Amino acid sequence: SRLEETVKKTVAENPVVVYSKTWCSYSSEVKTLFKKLGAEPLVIELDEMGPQGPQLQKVLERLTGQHTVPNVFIGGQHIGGCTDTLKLYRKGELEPLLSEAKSK
Amino acid sequence: SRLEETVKKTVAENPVVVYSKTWCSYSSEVKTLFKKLGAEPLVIELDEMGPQGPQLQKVLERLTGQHTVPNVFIGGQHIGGCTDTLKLYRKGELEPLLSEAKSK
Ligand SMILES: N[C@@H](CCC(=O)N[C@@H](CS)C(=O)NCC(=O)O)C(=O)O
Ligand SMILES: N[C@@H](CCC(=O)N[C@@H](CS)C(=O)NCC(=O)O)C(=O)O
Ligand code: FES
Repeated sequence: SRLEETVKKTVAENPVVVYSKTWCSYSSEVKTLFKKLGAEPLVIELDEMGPQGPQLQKVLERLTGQHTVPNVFIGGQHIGGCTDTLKLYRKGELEPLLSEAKSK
Repeated sequence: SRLEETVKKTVAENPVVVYSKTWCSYSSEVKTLFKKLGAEPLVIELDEMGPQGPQLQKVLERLTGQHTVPNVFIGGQHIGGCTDTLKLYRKGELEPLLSEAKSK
């Protein structure tokens, strides 16, 4: 579908992408972490897109198996949600992924 | 207002009360912690109450100054949100509050 192609293009062309909701603290935690690490994520707030928000969330589920937010991509690769991202960070594996994605 | 009286009564009559939303991970964290500590909270899911949900959230803001979920009360006392509750837990101050509230 056209929306599916848009998502694929977005995550391919941007080193860090976070599909988020403005009111969600798990989404805030991930956005804050990336900013702290200087990653400058592209943030897409699903609750600010009118009817396209739920449609996007459905497309993301089809593409990643994940229907929740935050939904995180680094270097075009699906990372997961807040817990997954924090886990990688604590293991020291997040920052290497970020630098690699930035340098692409 | 009548809704305000309902909230006051609810938090007075129940040792642990959590105003929550079913889709919210911060709310889940708090509910899980209380269950793990054997606290058996009364959980009120604001997103499952139709139009009364947002009204309740407004009343809670008026009563506690807090407009977010989760909104936690122990022994009739306003505790705060997820972060506040976890902070008390890590300081070892949550469980004493819970036993005191249970024994009332
Ligand atoms: N373990 C996941 C939890 C994700 C989750 O449950 N997200 C909630 C919001 S905190 C969600 O998307 N709920 C459904 C919705 O908002 O559409 C993570 O760390 O990201
Ligand atoms: N620091 C607060 C954050 C609370 C918060 O921002 N809650 C969000 C959901 S995670 C909220 O209520 N957003 C507005 C809403 O859902 O009406 C806590 O630990 O509870
Ligand atoms: S909506 Fe509360 S943590 Fe996501």
